[in-house]
Amino acid sequence: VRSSNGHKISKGVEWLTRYGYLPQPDPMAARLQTQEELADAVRTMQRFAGLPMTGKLDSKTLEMMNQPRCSLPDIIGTSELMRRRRRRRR
Amino acid sequence: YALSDTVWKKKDLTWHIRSFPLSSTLPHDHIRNLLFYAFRAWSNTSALTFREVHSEDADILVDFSRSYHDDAYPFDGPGGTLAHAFFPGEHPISGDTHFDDEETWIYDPENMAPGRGTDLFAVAVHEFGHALGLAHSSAQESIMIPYYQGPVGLPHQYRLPLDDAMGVEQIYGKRHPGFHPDDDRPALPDPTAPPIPDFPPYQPTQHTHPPSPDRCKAHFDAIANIRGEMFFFKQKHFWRMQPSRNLVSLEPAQTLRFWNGLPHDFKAIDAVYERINDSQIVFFIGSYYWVFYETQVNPGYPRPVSDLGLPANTVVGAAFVWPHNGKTYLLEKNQYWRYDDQLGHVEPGYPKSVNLWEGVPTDLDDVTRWNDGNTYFFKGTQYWGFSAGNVQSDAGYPRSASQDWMYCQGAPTSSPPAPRHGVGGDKGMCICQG
Repeated sequence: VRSSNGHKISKGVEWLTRYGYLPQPDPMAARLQTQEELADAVRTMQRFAGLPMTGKLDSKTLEMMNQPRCSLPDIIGTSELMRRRRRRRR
Repeated sequence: YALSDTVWKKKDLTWHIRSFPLSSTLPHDHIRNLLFYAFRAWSNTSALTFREVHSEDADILVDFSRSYHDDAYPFDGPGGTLAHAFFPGEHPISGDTHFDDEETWIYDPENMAPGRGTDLFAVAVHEFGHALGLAHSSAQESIMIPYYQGPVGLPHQYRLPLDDAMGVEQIYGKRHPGFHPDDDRPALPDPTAPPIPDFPPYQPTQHTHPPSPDRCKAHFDAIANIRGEMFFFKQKHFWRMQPSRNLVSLEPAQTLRFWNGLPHDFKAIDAVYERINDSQIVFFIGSYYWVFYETQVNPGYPRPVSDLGLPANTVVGAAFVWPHNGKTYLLEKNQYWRYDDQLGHVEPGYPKSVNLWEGVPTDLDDVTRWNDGNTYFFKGTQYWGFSAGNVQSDAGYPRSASQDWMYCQGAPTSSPPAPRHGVGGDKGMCICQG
């Protein structure tokens, strides 16, 4: 069960990153994704897709992530903005 | 709606298809036509104009690509990501639009084939929105929602949802009231290619009714068995006979209100038949033909009959499928060609003389098969029956077309009265529905 859940989260994070809901990994900084950041990203994705905002990678959310779609990110510039914010903080 | 950071600094944009799908069943002209209408969706509501050019210097270059294709968005095979486009700007790739060549691109405006492919027009409208500076929208009715939602209807009737119309108007302004939609028709990429035909303007209501022809005078322009029903075309009207041999109405219907996509100024239809391989319906007028899916013309028509392998100025006066061999025959005056619907070309060794079918005159109005398995040849007020695959007219013909098919009493006939066949009402009166 844990393995399946890990796979689901890993795929979800990859999808959320690809479409701009999570920042691209910063090669200059070792950083873990917090549970809260992930839940926020899922909630944003759910709101964008018109799904109930559970903040969890539930079946409806995963189904939506498997839908054919446009390659462009939904949240443009998020990763760039976050990188800038992180740089400012440092 | 959501806007990107960049916009085009001009309002007259050019586009060019640099590569076509490798394996799509959509002909190149259909693809051009669909993309033309996808651009038109955006120019209909904004001050933008679009012009197809035969040059890679175009503002918006369209490609069908696979896998990694020299940008940051590699494709992933069937499903998953379908397409993407780059926002406006000064970079050479700005505005360029890429479709995943491993998708099955189809034209399916009425969603008749769900799951069998991806509707190119719907995706193109979305991607061109990006190429103009719109980002993804979270409004569920928007065309800019990132997920593929299926077909969006007929390209020439498509109108942008309000959310998207407001977005593009905010960037480029509203369309000038004096601007005519045809101003941005695509230029031909190849001077030797036939022009891209346009869909007729959509007219939900017609205020003038052309005078109705008299069904009892026969002299039909074209007759066809379509989905088991017989259609008798005359001038700009038709009568429709159900498989039970009842006329749907004694009054003819207007052809243009039923068959959507024929030219509005046509005088008469020369021939019609239902294709045996895909059940699409082919109309011939003059030296052009139109192919209909149900009652809607396919994009890319009309096409010249020379595409079928006929001499350029041939006017097909009759077209039918001979049940004996399942082949299609195209007749012009006293000659005919045998046509292979699978190959899309007439067979070698033609034309030949129509005297193959004995007992009928030349220059027929049309020929068609009825549900009894027999084939009927029509000319003027008369018709001739051929049983099964016989090439000799059955005994008792010619008979009166208006009496036997239009249920007209006392209509002239050149043969002695014969018992009527088929199912009519008492004393030969028809039973009408509606």
